[in-house]
Amino acid sequence: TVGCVVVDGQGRCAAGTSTGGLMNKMSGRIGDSPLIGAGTYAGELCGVSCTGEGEAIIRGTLSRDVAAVMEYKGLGLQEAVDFVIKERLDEGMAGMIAVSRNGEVAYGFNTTGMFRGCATEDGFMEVGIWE
Amino acid sequence: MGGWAIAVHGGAGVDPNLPPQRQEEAKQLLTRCLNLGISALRSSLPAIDVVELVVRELESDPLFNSGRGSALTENGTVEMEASIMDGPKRRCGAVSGLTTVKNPISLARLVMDKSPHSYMAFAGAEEFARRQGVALVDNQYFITEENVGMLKLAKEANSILFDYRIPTVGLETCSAGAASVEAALQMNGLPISVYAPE
Repeated sequence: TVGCVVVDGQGRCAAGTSTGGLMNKMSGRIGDSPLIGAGTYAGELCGVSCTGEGEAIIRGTLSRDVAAVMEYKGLGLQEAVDFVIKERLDEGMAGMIAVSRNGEVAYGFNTTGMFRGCATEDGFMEVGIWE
Repeated sequence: MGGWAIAVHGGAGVDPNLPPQRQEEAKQLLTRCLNLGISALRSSLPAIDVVELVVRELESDPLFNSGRGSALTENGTVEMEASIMDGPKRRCGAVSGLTTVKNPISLARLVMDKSPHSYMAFAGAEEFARRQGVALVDNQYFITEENVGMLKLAKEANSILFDYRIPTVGLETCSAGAASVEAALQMNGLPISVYAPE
């Protein structure tokens, strides 16, 4: 699975996710990536893209929950990502990337590593795999 | 208002034994995609266009599990899916079950922009792709030697592998996995029966 989340100079957020799914999956199986609110979500406050065990991400409506806890609990972006990864996955394993309309970027995962990269206008740039 | 920001991912759950050279390849691809997105943002491209541009680049490279290099079904074929969402008006588009569309994310974008729907799948989505004139290729284009090998290992281990590569060293880890998995197919670390009712 691959994904990208962006907030542009006008504070507009967007998210996209694309995948081949699970190796050895049954034909016809749908994962989280195409499900809005599970693997992909973007609203006024943030943009989110998830990856990992699709069934767990679907059951946890993971990407929408990041926007929801920002909206209703007033959490910041990284707090919201950490909360959802910690509280919404049950035994599932997943990771996510997110941006906020304020130009912040965040990510979180409970798997062994996640291929990710992020950058902000003030010059920050990071590419990583492990914790 | 803050400035622009961008993040990309290539999948969670990485084989702890991934060779350093493969790790370096992954970092180079992620860096290339970030730079592609950064120059688009500096040219004031809207966020939704930058997302589509960057995900297309990730789909076209066989390194990660999407587009070319996608994971294989139990039949050894590729069935891809994607979605895209534009924050300001919460517009969205999604596709599933694609077998010939070269860049699934662009078809998801067309579902959002050019159809009255938000999600299209399988034969209907492929028909929509033909009507929209997007690039179509044979399913073979998406299949890599490495993934054919991994599907073989997954079948031997009688397991569905999550979004990570199985250790490339030795089979003992898989055979151990096979033993534990022998009992029942696992999903999310739980017996598949947990999901049967759903």
